[in-house]
Amino acid sequence: KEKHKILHRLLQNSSSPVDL
Amino acid sequence: EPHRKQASCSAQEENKVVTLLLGAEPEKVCAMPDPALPDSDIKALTTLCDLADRELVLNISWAKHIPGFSSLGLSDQMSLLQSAWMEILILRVAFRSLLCEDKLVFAEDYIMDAEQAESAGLLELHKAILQLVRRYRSMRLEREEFVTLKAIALANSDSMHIEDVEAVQGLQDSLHEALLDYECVHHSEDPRRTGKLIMTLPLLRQTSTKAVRHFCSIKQDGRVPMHKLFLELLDANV
Repeated sequence: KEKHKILHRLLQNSSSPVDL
Repeated sequence: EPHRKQASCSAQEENKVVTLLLGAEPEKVCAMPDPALPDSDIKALTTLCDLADRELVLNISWAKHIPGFSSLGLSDQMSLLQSAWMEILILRVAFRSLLCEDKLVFAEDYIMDAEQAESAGLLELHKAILQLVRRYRSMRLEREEFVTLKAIALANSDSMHIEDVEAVQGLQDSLHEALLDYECVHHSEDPRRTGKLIMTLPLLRQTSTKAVRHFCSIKQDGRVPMHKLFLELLDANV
């Protein structure tokens, strides 16, 4: 997973996620 | 639970999950092929890889808006996206191409016919995606079904690295139920429609596998510039 820095960063940037 | 299910299958009740998914749909992306470059297979592939990279950024923020997705652990969110990113891209192309006979609408300014696909070395992939388009066209796939199916494809990506299997199953179940509810209200004339939609997913998976392999070999050739996120996700599937 170390290799997947951009995906990790984009997922961590919060943009109002919706929870059930 | 049975009571809730019965209640949700009525035209009065809004399908909350489907409504949220419709609202989460990313904006349109333009391909903007570089006018300074002469037409060639490299130009076509460069345009597609650049378009895919920009769409991927949008698709990741879209995923975060799928109800329940952000409750998963970060590692599982990554695993699902690493497995399903190409399926999501292809399903979006297929939906955009529904009204366009024998052409793929990669973007409004980038529509590819078989001849153009052949000169870019993409004829096989073009045919495979068109097969999917024909399936959805014959069913008259609706926008609500498309957004829900796309979320299901992500939740159902069969990653081998899932840590919390139960939580991912929970996400699959809630999306499946949203689709069942939608069909129950809007397509009560065809009780098998949900199954028919789900049965298109193997062709989507097969087409996505072909596409990833093809772009991996293009990457190895090294003649087409690719952005980092696209490369990162191609690596994830190897």
